[in-house]
Amino acid sequence: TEIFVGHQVLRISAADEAQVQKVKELESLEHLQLDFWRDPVRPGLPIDVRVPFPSVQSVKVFLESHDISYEIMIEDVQSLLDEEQKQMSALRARAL
Amino acid sequence: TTDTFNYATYHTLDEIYEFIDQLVTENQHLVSKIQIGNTYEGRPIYVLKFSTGGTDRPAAWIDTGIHSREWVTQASGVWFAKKITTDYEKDPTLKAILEKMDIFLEIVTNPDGFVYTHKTNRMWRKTRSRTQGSLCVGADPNRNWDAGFGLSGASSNPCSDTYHGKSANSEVEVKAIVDFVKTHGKIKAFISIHSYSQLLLYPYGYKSDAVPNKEELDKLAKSAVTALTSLYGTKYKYGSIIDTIYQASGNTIDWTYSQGIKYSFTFELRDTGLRGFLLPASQIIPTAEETWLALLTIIDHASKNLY
Repeated sequence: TEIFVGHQVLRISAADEAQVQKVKELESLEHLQLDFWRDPVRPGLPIDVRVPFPSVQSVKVFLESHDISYEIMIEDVQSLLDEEQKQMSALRARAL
Repeated sequence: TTDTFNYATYHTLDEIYEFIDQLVTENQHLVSKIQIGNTYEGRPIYVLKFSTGGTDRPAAWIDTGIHSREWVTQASGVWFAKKITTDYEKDPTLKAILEKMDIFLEIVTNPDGFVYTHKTNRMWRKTRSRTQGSLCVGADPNRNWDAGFGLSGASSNPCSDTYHGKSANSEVEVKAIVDFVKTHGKIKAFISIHSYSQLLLYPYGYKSDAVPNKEELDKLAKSAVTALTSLYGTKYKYGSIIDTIYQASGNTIDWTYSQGIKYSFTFELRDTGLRGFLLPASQIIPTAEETWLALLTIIDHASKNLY
């Protein structure tokens, strides 16, 4: 089973078209293994991206160096998945 | 029974398929199960048919879960199925719809992907088909339809999450629906449900031209969104795919519209809590409840404006 420990989901706000293009540049960097939940399209639309733990620092540095604002939408993806599994297992056990 | 089934939690494919069987057993006068095909990995693909009788009737189609990681959509599909059985004699709007039309509901449109999200990778979105010459697996079933196939807004890279597949309808999960829709021939409303961005969209996705019925679809989308928002205040935007989000070629509703299904819509369900695809299970029922109001609005309009 694939685990997502330390993966973060960032919500990026591109202020203008140039910043959208910068985020698109990020998208093309395959080694970062980014998973765009909401794609960069146009300024004003939020961009959500799941960033694997090894890429978190590089992505944040990239965004900050281009003055692109972001917030951490999900701090640790795996902890939410664990919560989700725990809830499903508990309900299943109760049903049994 | 389906009365004690827990609608406020996520379920595996086996559990959903057991639910389907149970629902059919409990409501044989209204619900039947149709197998429209098999997945790439050989799983059956089921559609529920809700019908109060008659033959050769027009129909509405709803599908959920074409992108496997969008779990709130399959969970909402389960809730819709139950809702139809509990309300069809009580709710005058639904009753009137079912007197004229059948409703088809495909709860798990991408079963292989869905199983994969439960067992191996919760973030899986595509099908599980193999591409010759590539180690990467799967195609995006919402880029695999024969409408602007392969144009901008889909990827030709098999490793991409928006890979359009080898050719239009190359994904058996897509082809099964294509064959069903063509054979049926009287589907008048087609609603494909995704998550998450809180949007209600109509064609086109692959080109910026306005659809010939734009004015009517826009007005209907507005009514549907108003109904949805009335329950919990969830804010939705609406419009054509290309104008509202982005260019997406080979998508489901561009194809259905090209087949003459005027009322072709796609939803992106809610994420009011900034959890994206990991929407807490506590939000399943509110999401389904509000979406149901919008679905009823669209299908009711279709039933009153049969063409």
